[in-house]
Amino acid sequence: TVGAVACDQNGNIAAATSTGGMTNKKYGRIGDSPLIGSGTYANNNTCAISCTGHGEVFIRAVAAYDVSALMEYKGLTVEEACNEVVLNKLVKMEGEGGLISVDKQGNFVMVFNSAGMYRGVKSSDGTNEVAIYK
Amino acid sequence: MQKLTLVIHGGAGTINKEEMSDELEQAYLKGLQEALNGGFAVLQEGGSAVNAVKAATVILEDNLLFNAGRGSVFTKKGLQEMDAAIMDGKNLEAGAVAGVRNVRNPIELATEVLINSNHVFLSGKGANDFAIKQGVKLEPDEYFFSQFRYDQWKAVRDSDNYTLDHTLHDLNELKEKKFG
Repeated sequence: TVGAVACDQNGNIAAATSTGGMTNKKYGRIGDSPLIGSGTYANNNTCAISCTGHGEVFIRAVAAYDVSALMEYKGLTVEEACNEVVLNKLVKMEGEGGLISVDKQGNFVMVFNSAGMYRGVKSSDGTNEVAIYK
Repeated sequence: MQKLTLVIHGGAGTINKEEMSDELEQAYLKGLQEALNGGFAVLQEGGSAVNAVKAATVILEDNLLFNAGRGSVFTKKGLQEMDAAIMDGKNLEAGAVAGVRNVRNPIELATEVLINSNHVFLSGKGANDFAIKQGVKLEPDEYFFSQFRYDQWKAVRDSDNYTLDHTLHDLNELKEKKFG
């Protein structure tokens, strides 16, 4: 699964996710990637999110929208909201994976609860990093 | 001045250190950097966040190493079925596709759904029909083939096991987790 989130010069944000799914999947199984609110979500009032991991758990957790809702209704920062969903809620549901997020100020989060994550971030403040987190 | 930011991901799962050579690791990092550069160039040129995330995702889809577009994993039937979604935070408009085949860049098709349809989510043959109508580029099955993904599938195709991007899971474990 691949994905991206961005904040542009007008402070607009967006999210994209694309996947081949899981090897050996059957019955027309889809995961969270194409589901708005589960694996992909963007709202200028909160943040943009793209998820990767065990799609079934992300669907049941409505993970991407949950991050946004925590910001909108509970006033959490994007980092606090992402940590709550990935490191607390998804862990309790035994959901393996993570997400990337950015808010309209360009603040970004890359959080995950599994062993391997392929990530990159580039920003106008000079940040430019790619890594395979282990 | 507004801060421009692009963040990307290329998958999830456990890294098998025996299979991850230095050369392969560098190839993954190079692929991530190319996607990052491509998407960020759109932002630097004054492009929209939607176009930036699409551009970065297209580059990752075109890279055989990542499980999306070219290099997608095999289903139980030995096919590639792909899913994608895109959402614009400015107006909450979105487009998504699921179970599409032979579409070179599923994120391009999802963007067509966002811009040029009255719907949010198209699936299966109907989504493929929409791709043809919109002139989205298609490719033969061979284009999507990768030996690595084929070998990964061959190892589990006669079982009910499946793998995440980089991890093997046993169905019995998943039953415990109440998947589905």
